[in-house]
Amino acid sequence: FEDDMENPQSPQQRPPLLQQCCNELHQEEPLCVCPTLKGASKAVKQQGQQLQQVISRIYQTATHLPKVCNIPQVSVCPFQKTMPGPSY
Amino acid sequence: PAGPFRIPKCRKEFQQAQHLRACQQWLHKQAMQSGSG
Repeated sequence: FEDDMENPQSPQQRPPLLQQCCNELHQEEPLCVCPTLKGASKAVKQQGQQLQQVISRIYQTATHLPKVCNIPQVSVCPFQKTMPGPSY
Repeated sequence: PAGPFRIPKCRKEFQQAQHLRACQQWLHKQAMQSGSG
């Protein structure tokens, strides 16, 4: 089996923590899944993750969580990717 | 009289200490585990 974070997993295959996350998302209104995920991502970022690569990874993971968790009516959350500007 | 249909209100005031706590932990774990590649 390939372990790709973009591929949906059956509940039996999910790590316990991911399963808990999926349970939380399933309790949300479909329209609120992405906004709340964005809030969660922001909260994690504010916990001290200042590295651009880490921040990008947070949002990248959050983007595909609805699909991974098989959330109805939601496939991905189109978060805006953080784009560092030119450093000159 | 039926009022106007109201879209489900999302929780604007995000409570980072409680809401989607498992998801926050999962996002943090995934971000920190990411290596080169």
